[in-house]
Amino acid sequence: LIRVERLCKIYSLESGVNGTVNSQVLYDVSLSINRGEFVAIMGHSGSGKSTLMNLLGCLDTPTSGHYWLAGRDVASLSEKELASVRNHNLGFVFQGFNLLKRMTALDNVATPLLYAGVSRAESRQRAQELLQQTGLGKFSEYQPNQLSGGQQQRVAISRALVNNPQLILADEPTGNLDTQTSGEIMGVFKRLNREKGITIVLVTHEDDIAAYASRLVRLKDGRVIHDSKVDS
Amino acid sequence: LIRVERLCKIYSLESGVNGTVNSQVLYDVSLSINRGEFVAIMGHSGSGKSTLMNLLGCLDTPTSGHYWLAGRDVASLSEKELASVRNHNLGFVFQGFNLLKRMTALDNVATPLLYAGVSRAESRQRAQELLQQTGLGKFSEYQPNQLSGGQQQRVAISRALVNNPQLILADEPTGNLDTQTSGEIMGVFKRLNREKGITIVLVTHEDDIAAYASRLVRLKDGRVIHDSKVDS
Ligand SMILES: Nc1ncnc2c1ncn2[C@@H]1O[C@H](COP(=O)(O)OP(=O)(O)OP(=O)(O)O)[C@@H](O)[C@H]1O
Ligand SMILES: Nc1ncnc2c1ncn2[C@@H]1O[C@H](COP(=O)(O)OP(=O)(O)OP(=O)(O)O)[C@@H](O)[C@H]1O
Ligand SMILES: [Mg+2]
Ligand SMILES: [Mg+2]
Repeated sequence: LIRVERLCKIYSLESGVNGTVNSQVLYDVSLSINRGEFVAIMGHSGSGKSTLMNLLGCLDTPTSGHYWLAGRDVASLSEKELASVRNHNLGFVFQGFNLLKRMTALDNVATPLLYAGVSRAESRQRAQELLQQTGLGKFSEYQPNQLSGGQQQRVAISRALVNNPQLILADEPTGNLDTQTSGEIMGVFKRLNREKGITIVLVTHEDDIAAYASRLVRLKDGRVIHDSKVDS
Repeated sequence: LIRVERLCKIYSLESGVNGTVNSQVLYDVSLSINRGEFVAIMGHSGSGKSTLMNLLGCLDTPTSGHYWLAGRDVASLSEKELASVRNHNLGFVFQGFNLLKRMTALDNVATPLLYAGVSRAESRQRAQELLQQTGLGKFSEYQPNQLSGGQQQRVAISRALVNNPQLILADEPTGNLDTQTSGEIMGVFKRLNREKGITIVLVTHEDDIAAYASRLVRLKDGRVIHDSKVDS
């Protein structure tokens, strides 16, 4: 489903009065992920995990290297095709949630369905089901600033799942959740992976959370230093 | 240092066309925290931890109940006095970081010192030291959107420590940090507590992090259900 080859990402930063400095953040990252896999990505703060996830989620382009998603070279897709992939096939849980502040939780979760052309009534019903699944059934009319950190995180998770994506990219989805709530969320991911064959790539800092996956990839200073299957 | 008695917090939410609904989020929270203590607060997502922290940090007012900080009744302080307390005596690490997006990391960290009347040169020097302590010495000129989640979190931590506060309120300061970086940050907190007697109240979801504290308070549905000292 996912094949990346020698992905590199370099940022240019303004430095001082005249210069720019280049900061390389990913070095020759190569990976293949098959449909139905459940992969955990770990690594130190700043090691490049979110940068890699943004590339996998077609939210950013690499400085060099190739990325084939479902057999298609992502670099060759038009902006319109990319938007369609992101909307129909991908669910992305952002490390910083990225909720729309002026909408309720329900409308935040319904948004991807509306973009996909689903009716308003059906979008809101499906969004309510997803909020129920993440324990937020009673909070659908709350706005993000009325929700706790972990509740906002769960709205972001519900939104990523609402259009039944084939691929879920979750960037530290349990960072703001207590152990019990984390277990419930990981149960949802595990069920989607086992029962529906949905492919999951999940960044986490916690070994307990990584243990739900069947494969572990470790990044260090922008390079893959470990990539192997684990018994689960 | 901190004494709260029967703190309650009720939010009013607009519900439907005409009504408002009241949602009680803290029920009769009573606690005393002495100078030099290191207290961990745990509880499920939505149990009221951040709400309590905002009350302790003088960022919000309770619906009922009393709060004495260093012997002074917080409800009787003027806005000016509250601002002075927050600036000189308190360091707050927000769950959502709350960094200023258009400033560099260095200027974000220096801001509390500038407000306290410290010279620009000295503020920036002190800010640089704090960034060094949280492993961000090379990132002082980066803006928040150029930093990883865990790097932003550490800028927020540095900012909370920069004016040598007597009381640090840290709301899930390691949620976005890997185990090694978390250990470094907790080492900084432990040192401040042991060597300088700084009082620390820290919200966390992780038992390993709570283990650094000498006392554990547990919230459930807005009530204190556990409050006891632990060996550390
Ligand atoms: N402005 C508000 N209006 C209405 N309800 C609110 C508001 N702010 C917070 N709440 C509610 O108060 C409850 C407690 O929120 P709080 O942020 O204190 O939880 P928390 O324990 O910090 O959770 P987490 O671990 O997820 O960060 C939540 O159920 C939340 O929905
Ligand atoms: N726009 C940018 N310009 C310059 N550098 C950037 C930019 N975005 C990210 N970086 C740098 O890229 C590096 C990797 O960032 P990334 O967000 O991928 O880390 P991460 O592994 O997700 O870390 P964390 O666990 O803290 O979330 C960091 O050192 C960061 O400072
Ligand atoms: Mg990240
Ligand atoms: Mg909170």
